[in-house]
Amino acid sequence: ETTKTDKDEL
Amino acid sequence: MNVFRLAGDVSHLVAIIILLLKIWRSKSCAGISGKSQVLFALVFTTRYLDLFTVFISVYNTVMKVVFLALSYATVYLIYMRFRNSYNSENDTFRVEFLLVPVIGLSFLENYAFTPLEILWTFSIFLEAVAIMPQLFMITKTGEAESITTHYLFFLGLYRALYIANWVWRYHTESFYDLIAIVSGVVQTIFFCDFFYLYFTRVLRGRGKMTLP
Repeated sequence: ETTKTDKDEL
Repeated sequence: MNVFRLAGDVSHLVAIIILLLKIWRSKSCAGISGKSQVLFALVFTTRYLDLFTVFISVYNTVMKVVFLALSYATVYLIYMRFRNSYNSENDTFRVEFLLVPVIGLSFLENYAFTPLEILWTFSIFLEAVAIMPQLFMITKTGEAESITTHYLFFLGLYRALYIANWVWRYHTESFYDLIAIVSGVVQTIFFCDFFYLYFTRVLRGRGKMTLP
């Protein structure tokens, strides 16, 4: 589980 | 990647291309807020700095470069090439009222206190409100050309589809990104009033959208 940002999303 | 995310990206791309083609073909940016377009260029610039630090996928890199290029091309057309048609007298939204709180918030609420993370957070918060000068302009003049409303429809649809993507990811991957979700919901809410007018006036009526 993560609440970190996902840089794959644009 | 899921179908909502892909549809969201395509919708975003369609919106930007609609606007660019409208300006290019009519050789006019009348009714378009240059301020909103500058804010979107700033959003892409501050968010996609990771182009220089990490490689995620070919899709990711290509889309980021395309969004950056198209947003700068739009700003160029409005302020340089077709600046004579730019309605600066109606584009009077005070951008500093958006920038100051957004800069402050991105320093207070972020995932890591590093330059890249703060700039990423800034871009997410700014994107949520970047359309306000455009919506303000339409409210001020009381009308919008139908092609401008199609642009706004796809731009609003994009973030709404991203919300579906986040719901999907939460259920399938237990992944959630609170900063993006809260901002994305706020961003979509700004479009709700417009969506209503779009469906009731533009799609049923003819041509322009006029406000009551």
